[in-house]
Amino acid sequence: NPRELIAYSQYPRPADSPQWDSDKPSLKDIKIMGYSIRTIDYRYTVWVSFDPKEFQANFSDIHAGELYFVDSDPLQDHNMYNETQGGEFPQSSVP
Amino acid sequence: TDALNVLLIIVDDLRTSLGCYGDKIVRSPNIDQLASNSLLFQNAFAQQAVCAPSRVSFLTGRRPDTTRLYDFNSYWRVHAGNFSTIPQYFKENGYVTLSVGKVFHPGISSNHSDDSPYSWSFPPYHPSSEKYENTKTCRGQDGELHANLLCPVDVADVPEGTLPDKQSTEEAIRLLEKMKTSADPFFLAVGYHKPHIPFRYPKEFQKLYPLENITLAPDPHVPHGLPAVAYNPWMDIRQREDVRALNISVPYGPIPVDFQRKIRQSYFASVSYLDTQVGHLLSALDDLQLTSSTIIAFTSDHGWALGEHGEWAKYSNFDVTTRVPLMFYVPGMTASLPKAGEKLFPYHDPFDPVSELIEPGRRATDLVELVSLFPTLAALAGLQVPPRCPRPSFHMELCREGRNLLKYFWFRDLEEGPDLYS
Repeated sequence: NPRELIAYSQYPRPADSPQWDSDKPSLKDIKIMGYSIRTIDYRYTVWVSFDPKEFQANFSDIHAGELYFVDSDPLQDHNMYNETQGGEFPQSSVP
Repeated sequence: TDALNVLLIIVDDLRTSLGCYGDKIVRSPNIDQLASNSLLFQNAFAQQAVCAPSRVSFLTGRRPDTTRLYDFNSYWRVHAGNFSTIPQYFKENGYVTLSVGKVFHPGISSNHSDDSPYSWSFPPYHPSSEKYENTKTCRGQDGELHANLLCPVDVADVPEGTLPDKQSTEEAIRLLEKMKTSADPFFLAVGYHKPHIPFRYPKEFQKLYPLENITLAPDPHVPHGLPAVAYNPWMDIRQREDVRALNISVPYGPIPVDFQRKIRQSYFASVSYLDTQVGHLLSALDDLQLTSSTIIAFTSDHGWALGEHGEWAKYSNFDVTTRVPLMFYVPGMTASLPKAGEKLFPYHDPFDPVSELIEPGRRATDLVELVSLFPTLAALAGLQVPPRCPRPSFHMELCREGRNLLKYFWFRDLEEGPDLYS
């Protein structure tokens, strides 16, 4: 079912706010990882704490979230995450 | 029954700004022609929108959380696991594997060797003129030479009188000529540098995109609800002399709108320049009668933001930076085998008035991932598809974390086709 197909991507960040190395943080400076799951209907991203020594993401420590609906917001300009209170990261969607 | 050759074309920082992806502005007739003979994936995504992590991910068939490369500073065989790569797998299956240009990201992440000797049968080729890419070779309005972001050049004027991608195309064609007479199948990976910054391209391509026709991104402002952590402050382009001179405020800018349009103009011009290089390469494949025995895979390592959400460059999770072109030409499967003397990929000049409308090829709209490239190329070439990875898989040298996309290649109307490649 095309609706079940998911594409995952991720991006690291050194801090909650933009800083000089936000684009390309070195491993030791990565504090947050943004995990995105894409389906044909929506794009859902959670920015969670990340331990660069253990390579462990902590999905219960969510710094921020993004939720865009493809049909109504194809350019991803209207983040609906807070409207939906984020909710739990669907474990079934963890890559 | 002979093994099919493989030509893998990887374009640096190419977003889906191509005619075959519905872009109305960009002139990309040669890539569009490839698409018309291919299966094109409309919704293909990279695993991380930055060069080295994305390339190591799709070339090993593992996600970044397995390669443990999120920056540029580690070599997966030392740092995470001795994972096999696509070229290595083909090499172990009797192919002569060859690398031209930017396939692996240079430096630590590929062991300063493009992962030789594991991945390649011969030392990888890098164009000599690449060393001038970030030097002062851009003539500014003051008549002086600068290291600019926008760098349309007179090729006769630049050091060595050539550009890296031109040299890469020449080398790739030379290798095809050599491999033509080889008894072994070849796996040739060609990595083009443009449209990666700086936008250094033959200045005549600017004429294809008159500034008065260039619009801003449809959503050029930072969205109200965008979390600060999600925003990419495009620090790399700010280092370039022409951008630095604008004194743009950090982190949110904005870039002055006329310069935004110039960036977009130069990105599109770089894409059309890149398209001509792909055109020369594919028409040479035709001339060497290799088209009916060679699979062609065309993709990029990630996209590039052209002002959407007030952002530029890659470094984010937005669709504009993670969505990539992905298409496969498979002789006798995505297109009928060319008859003797027939050309599937004659060169098209982007300056010609819009040549006859190029028919779209076959398309798949399901969401797919670059990490699927490994199993899919193996399947199309008739090799054993590596097994699915267990979790974790650091100890596994050969397995895959992406889906095999072969099922999208079985078209009903070809079942009766006389030339179905079996």
